[in-house]
Amino acid sequence: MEKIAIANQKGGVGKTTTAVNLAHALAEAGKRVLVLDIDPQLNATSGLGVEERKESNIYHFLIGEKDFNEVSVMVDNNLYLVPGTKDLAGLQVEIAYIDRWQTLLRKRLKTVKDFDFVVFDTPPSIGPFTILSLVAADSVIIPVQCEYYALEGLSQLIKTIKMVKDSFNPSLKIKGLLLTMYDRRVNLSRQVEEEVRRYFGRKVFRSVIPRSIRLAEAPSFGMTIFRYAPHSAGSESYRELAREILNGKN
Amino acid sequence: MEKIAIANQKGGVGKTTTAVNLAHALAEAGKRVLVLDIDPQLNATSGLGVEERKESNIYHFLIGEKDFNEVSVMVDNNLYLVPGTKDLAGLQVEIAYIDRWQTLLRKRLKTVKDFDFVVFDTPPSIGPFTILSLVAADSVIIPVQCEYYALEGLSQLIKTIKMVKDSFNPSLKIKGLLLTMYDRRVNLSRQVEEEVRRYFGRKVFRSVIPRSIRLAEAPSFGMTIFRYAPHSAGSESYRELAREILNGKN
Ligand SMILES: Nc1ncnc2c1ncn2[C@@H]1O[C@H](COP(=O)(O)OP(=O)(O)OP(=O)(O)O)[C@@H](O)[C@H]1O
Ligand SMILES: Nc1ncnc2c1ncn2[C@@H]1O[C@H](COP(=O)(O)OP(=O)(O)OP(=O)(O)O)[C@@H](O)[C@H]1O
Ligand SMILES: [Mg+2]
Ligand SMILES: [Mg+2]
Repeated sequence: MEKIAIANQKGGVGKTTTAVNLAHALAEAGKRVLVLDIDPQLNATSGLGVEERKESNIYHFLIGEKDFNEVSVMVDNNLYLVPGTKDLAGLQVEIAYIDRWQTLLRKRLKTVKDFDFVVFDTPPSIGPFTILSLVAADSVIIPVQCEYYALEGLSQLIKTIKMVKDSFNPSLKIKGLLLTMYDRRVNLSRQVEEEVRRYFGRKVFRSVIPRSIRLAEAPSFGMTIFRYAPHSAGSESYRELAREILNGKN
Repeated sequence: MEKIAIANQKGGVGKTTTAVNLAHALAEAGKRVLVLDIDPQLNATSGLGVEERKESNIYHFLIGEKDFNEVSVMVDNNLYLVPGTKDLAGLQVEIAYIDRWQTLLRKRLKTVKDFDFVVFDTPPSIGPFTILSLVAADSVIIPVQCEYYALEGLSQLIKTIKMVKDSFNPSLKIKGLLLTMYDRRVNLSRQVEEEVRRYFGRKVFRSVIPRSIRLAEAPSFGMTIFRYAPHSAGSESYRELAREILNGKN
């Protein structure tokens, strides 16, 4: 079971879009996949067409009040979700008093079996939920929007990943940087791609996610791109990413 | 002196782009304007062409180690900046031990005079820096990206604003919701606009910011849209917003 955190503190770079669509692409390829929505915004939950369930969600799973079977929801063939909750924001205060709170999610996931992949959607900050995910994960995918501001925060994120690796999770590795919202008609996209590939080399996935309105429309129907527009550029690019990951090049 | 916080915990909706370009539009109209970068990502600082200054920045101003004149930087005619810093992230822990830490920024701003407007750029979370800004501000502008996920977090944000109003800042009001990245060729933009105007009515600015690549390119040159492409749709839309604000319709 490989656990992958989708993380970047820069906002709006395609973390949620990558979490739900990569998960579905891996499920389509025959893998059993679980999405864990650990962002109080609940975007991955609604993006997969699931309402907030106040009485059983990731909050209850994290604090051990409910076990995995009570909180998980089947979303599609081979695709499951532990739904998020706005109540997570309250947990931020509570967990500060738990000894080694950083390892809470990792411990709880020991009770989860029978999946090939677990994908974490994290919030746009280097706060407790991103730390919980980085400590629990085997690897991290960093979506990088092909725009200027998205370049700025990368060094801070890499530093944080290294800090988590040195303290709580020595086996944590960067699975890759994923270029998102790439628009080949626009110079800025090409410039950002060149800079990211020059700086990070082989750590950057060959697959690039194009800017595609279909990807932005799909969540308003509670669908992944594979249900909404299965033959679009958006679907193809996430299938290609899934193939690149399954071929184990990183 | 009117203090305006630009806030929305959803990431990538145009908070920084609105903070720097609205500030410059107000400065062009003859107002003396200060931008305060209270986001550890430093995007407003680099978007205004200023390097991080490790020895004097918003951190030193907030904790009272330096006064306003020592940290502020003139960026353009009538346009000033208190630069951000990555070190803000460390402050998050320190301020928890200060009594009524929520009022820290409001107190420090009492020492700042001679400005018509102060604009706060906040991070994508409802964390301490956004709370500091909401407590210090007279009003809030909420950028709303014309996409599905951006609708989801609005009720949480409105609840937080009400909470701050009831506890620390009774005069806080919502100046308006600003539709951003509007693409009239795309149904989704129209649907989001209809929904936001139906739900929030007159609280929504008439001015709408179009999706325009010039706005995304400008920060890579350290310029606002008024220096980079003064006659573009992006410039016009932020001038229109400044006029709407100066005419006091909200
Ligand atoms: N490749 C793409 N093409 C077009 N639109 C996209 C693409 N990827 C994401 N989007 C849209 O851009 C917006 C931001 O994406 P998303 O919400 O996935 O980013 P995020 O990093 O999860 O944001 P946050 O920081 O708030 O968690 C959303 O409205 C989404 O639908
Ligand atoms: N109207 C627009 N048209 C096109 N691109 C835009 C527009 N407004 C902002 N952008 C670009 O979209 C991206 C997100 O905008 P911005 O960084 O201002 O959002 P933000 O809300 O400040 O993000 P964060 O949540 O990370 O602080 C940036 O790359 C910016 O250049
Ligand atoms: Mg997200
Ligand atoms: Mg910003």
